[in-house]
Amino acid sequence: MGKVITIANQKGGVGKTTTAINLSAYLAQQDKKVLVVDIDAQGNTCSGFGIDKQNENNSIYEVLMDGIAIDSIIKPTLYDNLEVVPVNIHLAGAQIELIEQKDREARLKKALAPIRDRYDYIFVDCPPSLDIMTVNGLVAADSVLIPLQCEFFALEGLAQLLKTISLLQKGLNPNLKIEGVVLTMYDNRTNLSSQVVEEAINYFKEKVYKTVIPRNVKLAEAPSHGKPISSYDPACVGAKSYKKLALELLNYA
Amino acid sequence: MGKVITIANQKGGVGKTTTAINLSAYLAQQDKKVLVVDIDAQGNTCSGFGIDKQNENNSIYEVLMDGIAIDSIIKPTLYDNLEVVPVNIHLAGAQIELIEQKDREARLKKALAPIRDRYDYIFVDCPPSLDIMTVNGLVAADSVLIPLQCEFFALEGLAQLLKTISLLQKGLNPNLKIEGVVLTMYDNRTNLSSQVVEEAINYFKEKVYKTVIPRNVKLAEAPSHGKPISSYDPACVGAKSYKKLALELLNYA
Ligand SMILES: Nc1ncnc2c1ncn2[C@@H]1O[C@H](COP(=O)(O)OP(=O)(O)OP(=O)(O)O)[C@@H](O)[C@H]1O
Ligand SMILES: Nc1ncnc2c1ncn2[C@@H]1O[C@H](COP(=O)(O)OP(=O)(O)OP(=O)(O)O)[C@@H](O)[C@H]1O
Ligand SMILES: [Mg+2]
Ligand SMILES: [Mg+2]
Repeated sequence: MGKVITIANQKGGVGKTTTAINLSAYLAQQDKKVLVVDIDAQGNTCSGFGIDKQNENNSIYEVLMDGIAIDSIIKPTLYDNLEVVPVNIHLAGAQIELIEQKDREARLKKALAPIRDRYDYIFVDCPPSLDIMTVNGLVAADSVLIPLQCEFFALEGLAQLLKTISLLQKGLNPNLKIEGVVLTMYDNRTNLSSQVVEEAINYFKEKVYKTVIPRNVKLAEAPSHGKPISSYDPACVGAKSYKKLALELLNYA
Repeated sequence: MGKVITIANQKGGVGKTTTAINLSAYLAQQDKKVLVVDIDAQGNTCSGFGIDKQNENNSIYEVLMDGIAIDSIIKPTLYDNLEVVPVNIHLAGAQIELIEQKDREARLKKALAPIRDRYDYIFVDCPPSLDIMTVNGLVAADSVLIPLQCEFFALEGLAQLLKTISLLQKGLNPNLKIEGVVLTMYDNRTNLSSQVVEEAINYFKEKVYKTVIPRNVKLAEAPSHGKPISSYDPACVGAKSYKKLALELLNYA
């Protein structure tokens, strides 16, 4: 039974997409069958795997709006055990178009139901907002993975995110759990990072992964080559930390 | 006649708020009267100036939704010539609430009209999306300032942003111009940054500011002290680059 893990945080640029790409790449290396669903109209997840945005073809937009089968749009990647559901530019309009539709929050959940059992993990990469797409991601999820950038502004948005999660736990998704909080872009040259780590542990306690992702320029370079870090530069410190995170998620660590 | 400059880019974490805070601080030092309007429910602009989010009091939310006068909520900062319009957590709901209202895109424009002439510059800091708040910011603006992070994913969202700008130029804001593109978080240790700079200059030509903002950890530390960089560490390279940007914007450079 595939586990749906949604990666969400409305603060922008905290490492949602980078975590979706690299964590799934290392889980696939551990022989887990993984699907990554991109519901952010920016489409960074696709290009991080070297897959073009499907502006001319069907994508998650047509699945959510017109009910076409998600099966028909799933794309393989160059990596074993790893597939992607692409997005196209039309998704940017979905926010307004979905408002008047019934069951607008549960469209993704319905779309994933028929294919869940084919995968061990399904990751959903969300846009930087608490809009209808992120709500779809949280309603479809078994659990939510929260990337938390080790910087001051990133702490500010946490209360709002937790409020949204607890609203959904009382309503549309009573079983939603917090999978974990992963600290990203840790910079050991500044006290700021260690202060954020301390606050996160006070707040989330054992939900904070022991693995901390350091700031590492190779992680920012990899997407320009259309590759996850596991194939762009597997020896770098960024790669090793995402591999460790994958093992910790699997409870092997 | 105050100039309204909206700072927008739907890619998250590219330096919109950091630019709003520090550019306005240095313009105020040049004896320009500056107002910074925060329309991002995260409220990072307020805390960057050491001002608490106004969850109990009126904010831009009540101005846009209930039509209260923006005058009544403007807050002074510790810095001469510099005032802020705060936001509160209720703004997160404005997206849905404004959908059915008439003139929903022009609410900010209307709210700013009576006070424009009191300032030389009014900066509007947008959330990381092309939602109704960002549209309000673009409709209210004389021009749009685009922070462009020197990283691969940041280039991907540009086409969508320009499409939205040109749609508004054909409709709700025919006079909207591009004020300029400011390159942020430039890291001279990687080719990636210089590749992005090259692409930006190809795309935007003379609209790209000569001043490039380097990645500088002091810029990330300053908000945790509630201060713009001009008072947190005016001698650091991050501060000098924002000062230079202010002079370039004033065409003094
Ligand atoms: N640990 C890291 N070290 C260095 N750079 C990183 C790291 N993680 C992510 N990046 C880079 O930082 C930028 C932001 O990361 P990313 O796009 O993954 O965040 P996001 O939360 O998905 O952003 P958005 O909110 O726009 O969806 C990207 O350019 C990415 O390549
Ligand atoms: N030049 C810089 N050097 C180092 N850190 C920076 C720089 N500019 C911004 N930062 C830091 O990077 C993070 C993202 O910047 P900021 O919050 O200003 O971006 P934003 O575009 O406003 O984000 P959002 O999309 O969430 O509104 C913040 O933690 C900020 O302190
Ligand atoms: Mg992303
Ligand atoms: Mg911001």
